[in-house]
Amino acid sequence: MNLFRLAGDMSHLLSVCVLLLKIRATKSCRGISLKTQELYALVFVTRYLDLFYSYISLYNSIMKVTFIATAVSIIRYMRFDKVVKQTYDKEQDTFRYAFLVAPCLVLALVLNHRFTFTEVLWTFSIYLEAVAILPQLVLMQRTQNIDNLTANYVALLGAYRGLYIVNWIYRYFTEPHYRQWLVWISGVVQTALYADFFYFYTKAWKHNTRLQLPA
Amino acid sequence: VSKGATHDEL
Repeated sequence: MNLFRLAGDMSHLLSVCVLLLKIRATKSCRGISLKTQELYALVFVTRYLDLFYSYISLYNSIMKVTFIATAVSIIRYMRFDKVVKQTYDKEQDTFRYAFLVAPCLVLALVLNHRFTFTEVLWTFSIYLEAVAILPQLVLMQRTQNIDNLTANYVALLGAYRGLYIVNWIYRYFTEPHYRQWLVWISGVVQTALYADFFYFYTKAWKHNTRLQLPA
Repeated sequence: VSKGATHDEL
C-alpha cells in the first residue's frame, strides 16, 4: 500500500460520505443519477465476491463491505425514502443500463486474464466502473443549477481515479511483477471521462460561480 | 499475469 493508493481510497470514501451527507442533510437527491448509483452497486457486488474466498487484509475487507453497504443505502434512500425519492430527477435520468452493461459483459467474456466465473465477473466490474459515471455526467449536463455537494461528489470520484493512476505508475516501478494493462486502460478511460467535468469545475471554482456544464 | 497482483486493490 502506497500513499497514492491510500489517498485514492480516502477520496473514494469521502465522495460517498459527501453524497450521503447531501441526501441525509438536505433530504434531497436532486442532480444525482440513480442509474450511476445502481451501476456502482453492481460494480461492487461483482468485484467484491472475493470477500467469500480470498482474504487480503482487514483494511481491504472493511473497505469492500463499506462500499457495498453505502451503495445499497444510497439506492434505498433514492428509491424508497418518502421525502428523498420525490426529489429524484427521474425524467432527466434516462440513460439505458443495457448500453453500458451489455458491452462490458461481452468485453469481459472476450478480454480477461482467466476464463473463470469469478475472474470474468471481476473483469466485468473493471470495465463497468470505467463507464458507470456516464449517466451522472449526462444528468449534470441537463441540470441547470448543480449544487456544490453534487459537484464535489463527482470531483472526489474523479480525484480517486486520478490518484489510482499515480499509484499504478508508482507500483509499476517499485513492484517487478506488477503488470495489468487491462486495469490500466480501463482506468485511463475512466479518468478521461472526467476531463471535461474538471475543466468546468476548476473554472467555476476560480471565478467563484456555480458549476454549469454546457449541453 | 499474476492474479494476486491485480486483486489487492479496491
